[in-house]
Amino acid sequence: KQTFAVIGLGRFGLSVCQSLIEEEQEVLAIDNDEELVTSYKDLVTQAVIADAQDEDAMRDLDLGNFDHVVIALGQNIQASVLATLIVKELGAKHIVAKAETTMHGRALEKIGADSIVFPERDMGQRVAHRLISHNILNYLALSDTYTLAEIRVANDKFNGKTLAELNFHDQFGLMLVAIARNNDVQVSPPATAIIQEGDTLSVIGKTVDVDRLDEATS
Amino acid sequence: KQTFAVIGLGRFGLSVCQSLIEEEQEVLAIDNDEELVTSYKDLVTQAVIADAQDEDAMRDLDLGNFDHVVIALGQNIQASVLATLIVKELGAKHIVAKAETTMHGRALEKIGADSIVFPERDMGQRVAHRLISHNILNYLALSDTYTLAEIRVANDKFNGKTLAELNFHDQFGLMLVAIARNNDVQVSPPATAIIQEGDTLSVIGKTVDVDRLDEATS
Ligand SMILES: Nc1ncnc2c1ncn2[C@@H]1O[C@H](COP(=O)(O)OP(=O)(O)OP(=O)(O)O)[C@@H](O)[C@H]1O
Ligand SMILES: Nc1ncnc2c1ncn2[C@@H]1O[C@H](COP(=O)(O)OP(=O)(O)OP(=O)(O)O)[C@@H](O)[C@H]1O
Repeated sequence: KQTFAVIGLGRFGLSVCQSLIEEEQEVLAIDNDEELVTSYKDLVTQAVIADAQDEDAMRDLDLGNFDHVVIALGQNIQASVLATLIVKELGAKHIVAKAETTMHGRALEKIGADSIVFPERDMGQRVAHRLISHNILNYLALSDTYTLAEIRVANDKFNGKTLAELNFHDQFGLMLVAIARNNDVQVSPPATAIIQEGDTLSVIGKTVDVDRLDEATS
Repeated sequence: KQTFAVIGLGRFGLSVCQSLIEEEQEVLAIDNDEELVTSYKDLVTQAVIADAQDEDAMRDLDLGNFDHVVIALGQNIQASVLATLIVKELGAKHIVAKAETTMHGRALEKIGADSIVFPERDMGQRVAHRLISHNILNYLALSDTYTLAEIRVANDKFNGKTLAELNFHDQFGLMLVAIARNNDVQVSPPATAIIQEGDTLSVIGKTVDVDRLDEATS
């Protein structure tokens, strides 16, 4: 079993704790706000009031021996940077740190954070992308040029036609990996599969081809 | 061309504005903090100082005629709920609202927000999931039982073997849709494709089978 320490019980830190506990992991939560620690001490394995910038307090908590330490300090960039430095010097094996800005992220990387997350920035990009591109519900960028995307079919141009009739692969240059209709998913759909308005198509291919399909299904 | 209004220039709201502007869209940004509006007025098409809870101010800004209104008010739940109500009554076609908690999200849904996002909560879940499951880099939940995932191969058990030799599809019950090695992606890999340590596999199938592959590649 792995061990986890989470510093900072803001919205992000709390969500990490809750998700880890739901998967029956052991979690040490640390925050300098007494009220927060008291209200969440029954949620986690152990909750401690401490200042993440206090090197002795962090050493006493034996943070160097945890498998993962998550530093979820956002608005207070100084505390985030100092806490990352302290935990790194204590020898923690894997550090995940939340960053506010690109500069903050670069500082954390230099200090030795293994993975940096930007919750608000990433979600802002996703929301903007979804608003501009008509029907892309979700996407994973596999590389600079390839994308996996879930696209909703929002018009009836495709209605009732099979993949063979649509000549889907040649027309769009994309691999259709699944068709979802309500909560039902058909993986690796055959050429006889029929597409309907309201379906969600999971496709993979060049980003420019994904955008072309997005236009065609709007 | 679509029109966008973003209320609240916190980390999330600002990221939405920046991403929309990068895609050459027109953005009206609204915040009640004068300093923030002044510092970002050159970033967006138009920036206005206003209180989102002031119905007359929101009407004067003609928010009912924008294609998308994003309500990026987090900590101040009352302002978020009231602003959503006002914008909905002004007739906005599509409202995206940021929520802090599940209860906050439910209130926004009842009032008429078309789409609700939880930036910190979602990222917290993703980070926790990634820490627990050894090598799942990213995933899209297609339904309750099907997942699309990017899994890194972290051991040499697969090294130099072809998909046919591994009997990949029958052994794992998953469809392998792409193999990524460095920035190079091979979509719809043939049975002769070879897997190496360090590759990233994009697979689709039942979530329980994805977790089995994750264990096998650790
Ligand atoms: N030096 C510190 N030591 C321990 N805990 C701290 C320290 N500084 C801040 N915190 C705690 O960390 C938590 C998150 O802080 P902060 O407000 O900086 O992040 P945030 O980015 O607003 O969080 P989120 O967006 O996830 O809600 C708060 O609960 C705060 O009490
Ligand atoms: N009534 C209001 N009218 C207009 N702007 C507001 C109002 N209340 C708050 N804001 C602005 O909205 C922005 C975001 O507010 P808030 O602090 O509630 O969100 P947040 O969840 O911390 O943001 P984020 O996590 O995205 O940084 C701030 O810039 C604040 O000035």
